[in-house]
Amino acid sequence: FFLPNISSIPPSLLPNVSSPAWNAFRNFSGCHAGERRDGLANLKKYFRYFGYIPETPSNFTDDFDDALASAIKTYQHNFNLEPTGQLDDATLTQLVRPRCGNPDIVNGSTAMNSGKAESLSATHFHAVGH
Amino acid sequence: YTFFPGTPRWPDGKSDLTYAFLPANQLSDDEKAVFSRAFQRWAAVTPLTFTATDSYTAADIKIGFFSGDHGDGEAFDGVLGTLAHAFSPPSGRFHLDRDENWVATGDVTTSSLSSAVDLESVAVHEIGHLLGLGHSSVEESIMYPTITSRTKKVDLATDDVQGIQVLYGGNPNYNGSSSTPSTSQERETSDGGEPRA
Repeated sequence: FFLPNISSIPPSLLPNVSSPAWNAFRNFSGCHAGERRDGLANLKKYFRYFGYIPETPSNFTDDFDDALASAIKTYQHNFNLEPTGQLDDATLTQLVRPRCGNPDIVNGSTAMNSGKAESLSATHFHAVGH
Repeated sequence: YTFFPGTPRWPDGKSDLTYAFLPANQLSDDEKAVFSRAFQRWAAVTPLTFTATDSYTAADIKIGFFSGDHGDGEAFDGVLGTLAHAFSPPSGRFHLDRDENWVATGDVTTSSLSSAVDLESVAVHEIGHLLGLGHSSVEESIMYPTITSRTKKVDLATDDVQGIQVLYGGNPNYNGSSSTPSTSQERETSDGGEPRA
């Protein structure tokens, strides 16, 4: 499971990776609240796994509901993205990146950006053209 | 920087930590050396020390590569996705996804394999968890949750150093630069510097 001295391996001998985990999420670009899209339940599972949606006894649906919108907004805040609650390209690009399996939010609390005072995390400057 | 709920840390009398590799993984010396370098990055900025041991069961930190469901309720998912996870102190469990295309030697950034993952980068991050740090929103920090494949990111950022020194204090020999791991010899000859926390 190690690639010995990666620089010296000819490309033809490298393993072929067809579809890395989470790549299917890219299909949700532009999906918005109130919509129903096949596979959205998997995105909700992703958010539950990393702490953005609380544990629920029932199965997830493929509906873009308030819980999903809230999870997206918190995620965007944590990753310094515009907190729109929408599945925009920047958010999806971040979502499909490989990552640590530890949750960002534990027991419903987070100390990442979304858990801090706005004054500490706000980095937006407003400019006016003259 | 952030901490786990309750701010768990290794107790005061436990600053000399041992680590061991799952024997079944049969790692080479080169692969073990990657972890040694990763531990050294944290040792350079704290009073903690890390020593390899052959006794897996007795080690404070247990490192293993596993595939899929490996019994802790946090199954791995194959290539990319989740790469590794580690438990808060004093658990010491450090698990890596065996199905990743791990790069331990050579330049990962020039790899033609799009799913190549730098082992040392992930190891430095997970050791942060083992010591008590949670995820950070600071993109430059080691404790930022994501890492792009074919990327090497091993230097502790100011955010990481400040966080770990809140938990354990500073290394008296730390001079404010965390770009390279300090060896024991470097520590002995360093002119020192004020701890940052």
